[in-house]
Amino acid sequence: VQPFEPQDPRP
Amino acid sequence: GLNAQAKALLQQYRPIYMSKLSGHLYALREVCNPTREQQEQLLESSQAALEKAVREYAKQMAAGKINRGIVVINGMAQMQGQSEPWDAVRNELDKSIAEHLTEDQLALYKQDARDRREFRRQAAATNLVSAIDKQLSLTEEQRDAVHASLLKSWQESWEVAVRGLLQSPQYLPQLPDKVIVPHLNANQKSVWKAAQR
Repeated sequence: VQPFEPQDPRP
Repeated sequence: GLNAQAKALLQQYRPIYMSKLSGHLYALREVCNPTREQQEQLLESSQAALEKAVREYAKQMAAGKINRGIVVINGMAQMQGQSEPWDAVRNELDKSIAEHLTEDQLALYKQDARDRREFRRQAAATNLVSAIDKQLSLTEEQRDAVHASLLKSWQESWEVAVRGLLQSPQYLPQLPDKVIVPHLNANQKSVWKAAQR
């Protein structure tokens, strides 16, 4: 599993 | 201050739990669509809890205090299950989720957790019935009855019993007689009793 990275939520 | 052995254990365990945590956070993102800021808050607090718990675990393990599922803390023996790093991460994540998610997001999260638990339970019960069936040759009615009986008195620990199926094809899980025996015929009862000893 790739380390989790925060990203912008889906629109 | 960790000694070399504890450091090596930390290097070994950290990525395992980090990967588990990442999986949970990905799932949470799918279910609740949290803002970037919420994601950062959840990641930060759970990662800090993970680091602390894994360090402690590595330290105790290097000191030889973790043996056969028992941990000795301040001279008191505790079950390993209660001090495993993942429990601490889980607790912190739950706390952080309650703190940072909105009510609507929380409702989605809780519903998803219920659905997952129910799915795991159903799948584990099906696997247990299949294992019992291999040994006792159940009829279709018996399979249904045992499945329903297992779900009715379900114990979380039985999910772990399913792992035994991977080890041995002859495996029969330890389960309470009252859940299984009422649904068996005389021959099956004697096989079951012999296997439970």
